Amino acid sequence: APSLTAEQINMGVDWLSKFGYLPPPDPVTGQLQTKEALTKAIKAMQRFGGVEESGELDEATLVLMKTPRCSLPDVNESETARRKR
Amino acid sequence: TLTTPSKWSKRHLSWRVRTFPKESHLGHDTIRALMYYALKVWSDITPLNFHEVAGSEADIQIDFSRADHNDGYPFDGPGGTVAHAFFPGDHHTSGETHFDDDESWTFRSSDAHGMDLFAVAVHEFGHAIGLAHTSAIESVMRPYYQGPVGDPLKYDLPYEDKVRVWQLYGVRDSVSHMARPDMTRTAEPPVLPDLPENRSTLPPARDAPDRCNTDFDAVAQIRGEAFFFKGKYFWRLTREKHLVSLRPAQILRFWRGLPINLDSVDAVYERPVDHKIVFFKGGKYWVFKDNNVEEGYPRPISDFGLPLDGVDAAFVWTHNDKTYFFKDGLYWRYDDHERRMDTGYPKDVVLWKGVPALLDDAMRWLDGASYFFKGTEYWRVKDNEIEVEAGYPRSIGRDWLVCTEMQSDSPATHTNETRSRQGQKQHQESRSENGYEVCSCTS
Repeated sequence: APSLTAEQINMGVDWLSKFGYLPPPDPVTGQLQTKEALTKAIKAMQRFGGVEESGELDEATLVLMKTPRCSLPDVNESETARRKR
Repeated sequence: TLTTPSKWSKRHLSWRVRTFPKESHLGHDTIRALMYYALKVWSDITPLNFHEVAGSEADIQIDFSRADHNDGYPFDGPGGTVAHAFFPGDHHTSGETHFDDDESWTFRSSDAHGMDLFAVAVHEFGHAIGLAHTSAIESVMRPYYQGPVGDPLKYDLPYEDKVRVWQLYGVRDSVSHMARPDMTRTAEPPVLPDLPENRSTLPPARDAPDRCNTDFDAVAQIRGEAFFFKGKYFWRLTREKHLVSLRPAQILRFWRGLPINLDSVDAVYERPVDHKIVFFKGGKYWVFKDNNVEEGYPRPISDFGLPLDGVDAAFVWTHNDKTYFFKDGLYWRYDDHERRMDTGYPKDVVLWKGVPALLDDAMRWLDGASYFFKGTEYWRVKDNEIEVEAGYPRSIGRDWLVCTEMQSDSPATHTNETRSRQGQKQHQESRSENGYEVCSCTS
């Protein structure tokens, strides 16, 4: 698969945080996501969105991320935190 | 699916559109009517009742906002996030519903870039009464915009969403078999304009044709939607091939500028170069920008280099973006970009293998294929090919116009009686390609 640009990865991480698949980055430490956490979040988003669960920011996933949508998160923070715990 | 955080303890909820879009062709009344019907989707099946209020206090405050509007969910211009709503509760923002004023909000529009306001409103009001996002493909509560959901007056909530809202609030009496007439509704529902704002809402006259038992004068794909013309009327289908209304609309009330004594049209097509719509009748043609005729029309069809006795069919072939005209077994190829007829025409229709010589009309559809219409049947030719696909002809009524099987076996259809363009009745047998009689058994 064509390699993703840093911009696409950033967009992806922002999107996952915005809609509840990743905890929001800590404004002070700018907490970085581990590869494992990122893959899990992408899979959760793919499962919720009905696209193949590749765990990668593939074409279909990027298209879904660009689809107009409701602002509310799909997963609320407490659930994400619980998963993190 | 998220566990639902809350629900309203009261059953009578007030709503109000506090701010309207700053730049939208949808009038305030249309927006209020769409909000009314979007809320009604939920109140029809639950014990909830919504009533519009004029004052500054309302349980469900509706705003059209832009970018950051101080609620932690900034909008982001066209696309992206388009709306959100707050779940029930005691917080002052509970129930508030915000739409992104940078979106191009539409209502019954073929605008591919527009956002169907009714569809998004149904979703957001689902949040405002306590439903969270779900991954169920059929659900209106999926987080992603899924395009228009058809006529608000005929919208049916997906079963998935009915079950979830019934789990929160129970079933409205009128839905259960204990139904008693609902005398509580005294106010008249707001009127939703049918098509463009000033279209008459008068029902068509009794002479409206029966779409399941008729041939068609013209068929066209216009701005992604299909139009079937018959006599003074037409039917319209959305790009999902949903019939906008079972009742036909009157040509003259929508396509403004055609002569008032026009009793039918011969052919219609959308010009590829500028998306204007061209109507043909006899030796004349009219050019429309949107649904208004342009100055200086009608003009003679000799402008195209066509004989003055008229055309049967006109369509643009996806394969080369050229316009093809058909008449009495011959066809011409016209270049709309160059505004000239290509040399070497007319040619014999027989070159389009399997296409009947005498057509009612033809059109290209969104799948890139070409469709040829004659009587109550149609033929399909895949893009890049000039031979009819196997399995054709098929029934126009069944495939395009929501005609059920039973209707299709009514005597008129079965004998395939069709009126020729000159009005004499002629008996036309329906044949498969190998010339055998084709008949259908429906029971």
